[in-house]
Amino acid sequence: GIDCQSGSRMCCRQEFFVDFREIGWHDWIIQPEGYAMNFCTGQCPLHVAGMPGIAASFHTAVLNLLKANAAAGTTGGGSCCVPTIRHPLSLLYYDRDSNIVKTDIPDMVVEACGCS
Amino acid sequence: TPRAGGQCPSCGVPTLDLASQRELLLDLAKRSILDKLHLSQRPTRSRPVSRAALRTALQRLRGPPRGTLPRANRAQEYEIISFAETDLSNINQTRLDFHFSDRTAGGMEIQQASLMFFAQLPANTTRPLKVSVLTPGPHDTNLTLATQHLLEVDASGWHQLLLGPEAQAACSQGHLTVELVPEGQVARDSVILGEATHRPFVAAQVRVGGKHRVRRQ
Repeated sequence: GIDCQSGSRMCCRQEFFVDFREIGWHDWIIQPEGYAMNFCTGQCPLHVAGMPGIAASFHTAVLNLLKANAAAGTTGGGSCCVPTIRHPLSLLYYDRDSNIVKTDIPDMVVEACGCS
Repeated sequence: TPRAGGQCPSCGVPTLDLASQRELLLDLAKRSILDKLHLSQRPTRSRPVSRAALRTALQRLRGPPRGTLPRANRAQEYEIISFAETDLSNINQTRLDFHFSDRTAGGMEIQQASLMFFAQLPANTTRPLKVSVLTPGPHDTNLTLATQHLLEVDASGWHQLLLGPEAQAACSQGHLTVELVPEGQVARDSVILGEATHRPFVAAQVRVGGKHRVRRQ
C-alpha cells in the first residue's frame, strides 16, 4: 500500500486521526485516545487496476463476483481504490450504567489500500 | 482530491473545502463507532466510577503484568474430588470423612474447596442445617470444632457450600471431617442422602508445590 503524499493522485491510504478529546468523547471512551479512521483515496488507472501483489487476492474474488453478476461496477472499465488490510479497533469505554466495557471492533483501522 | 470546480473522481460529488471535509469525516467516525457498538447515541454516565476500578480495567486491558509467567506454565493446577465416607447411623447427625492423598513431591496448596451434598426434604418444607467443620487437634488428638455454618435448605436436590480456610488447611493435610445436623423437629428419615448416586463430595482446586517452591524460584 501507498501512503498519500501531498499532490499524489494515485490510489493511496490517507491518514485521518480522530482525537476523542477534540470531539468531546474522552469522558466515556477511556482508551485509546483516538481513532485512526484512515481511508483510501486516489485514482486507479487501468495499468494499476488489479496489480498483482497489492490487492489481487482480496479483490479478484470481488471482481469475479461482479463479472458474474454483470454488475455496473465493471462497465466503467475503472477500478476502485479500496482497503486491502484492516485491523480491529480495541475500545475500553463506560456504558450507560457506568460499567467498564472492552470491545474489539473488527476491520475499523485501514492499514493499506490498493486498486481492485 | 480537491480540484478547482472539480468533482470527486470516484463518487462524482462536488469536492468539499477542507473544513467541511473534516467535519464530514468526524461525523462519519462517530457514526461508525456508535453503529459498531450498537449504540444510537454516545452514553452519558449516570454515576462516577472510582479511579481504582478504572485502573483495574486498564491493567486487564493491557494483559498480565510484565514478568509474570503465562498461566500455562505457572505451577501446575488440578482439581481433586473426594467422595465422603459417610456415617449415617444417626439420621439426625451425619458425619462425613474426606481423604486427600498427596502424590506430588512438593505438597499441595488448596486454592478453593466446596462441599456438595444431596438433601432430601418433603415438598414445600425448609430445614435449617448446621454444618460443622472438624479438624484434628495439634498433636493429632481427637477432633475439634474449627468453624460452623448454618444453612437454610429450602428444596430437595444438590446443595453447595464453599469451605473456608480452616477446611482448606485440613484438606491439604489430607483429612477433612464435616458434620451435618438438621435443626428443628426430629426427622423420621435422614435429610442427607449417602448412597452411591448421591454421596456427598468435596471438589478442591489444588496447586502443586505450594508457597515454598515459589520461594526457591
